[in-house]
Amino acid sequence: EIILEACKSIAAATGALVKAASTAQRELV
Amino acid sequence: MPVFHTKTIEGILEPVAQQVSRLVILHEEAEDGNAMPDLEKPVMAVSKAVVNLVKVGRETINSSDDPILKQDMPAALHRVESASKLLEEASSLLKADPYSQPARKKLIEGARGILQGTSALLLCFDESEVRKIIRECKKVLDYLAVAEVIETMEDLVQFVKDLSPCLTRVSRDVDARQQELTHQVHREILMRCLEGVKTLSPILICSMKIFIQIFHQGGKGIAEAAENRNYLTGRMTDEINEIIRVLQLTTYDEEEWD
Repeated sequence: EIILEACKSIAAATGALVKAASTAQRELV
Repeated sequence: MPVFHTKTIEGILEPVAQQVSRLVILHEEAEDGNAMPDLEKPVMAVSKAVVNLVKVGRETINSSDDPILKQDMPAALHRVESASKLLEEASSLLKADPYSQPARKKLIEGARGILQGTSALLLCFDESEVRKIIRECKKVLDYLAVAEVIETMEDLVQFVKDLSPCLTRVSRDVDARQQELTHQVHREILMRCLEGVKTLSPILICSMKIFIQIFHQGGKGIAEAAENRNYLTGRMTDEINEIIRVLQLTTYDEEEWD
């Protein structure tokens, strides 16, 4: 289904964003 | 205990849910934080994906004949859109101040919102798919309800012709659904009930045939034949109703199963 693919894209993009944001924080912890 | 009730939803959301949890923990442990990197590009990627989802979601709403999906899906889409806006705001604030605390809060709130909105959307879509299977199950129940008025072989042949494709669809769809579920107990119930239906259906047809034969041969033993047929339709009805009940379960109630 197209809607599942669209949700997969959002999940992947959000995952990449959160990972980028986590990297800076992880250095401190 | 699995958090997501289907493998498809779990496959899509589980990795990002873990990432978001990690970010929240990191944020809480390092309250002051390091300077945040420029998140403009990854935020833009999320926004683009959200725009596409909203478009696809609206198309799904417009083309669906499911009133519950039409009612529930817009709220989930709105949730994702609002979360995307928060991420864009966080990105702008971080550009001006990489140490901005409000930006970090918006970032976490936005990421959580995307997760919750996408989860709601997937659930909405999944429930609609389940309702399609339930509609097929209810057709079988409707056919079973008329079994007791079948009194001729011609009617029985028509009954079998009507019931068989419905049973085939139910069997195929419920089997596919049980393979999709993450809860082992629910899977086992669906498999057991489906096996019950498959075993009972030829026996029911046989009992109906016996009833018709006795009915046309003078009627001795007709009450017992009717009782046997009704018992079998009752058993099949119970199995289908249990399938319908379990198909609608999305959470694992431990107390219930204890």
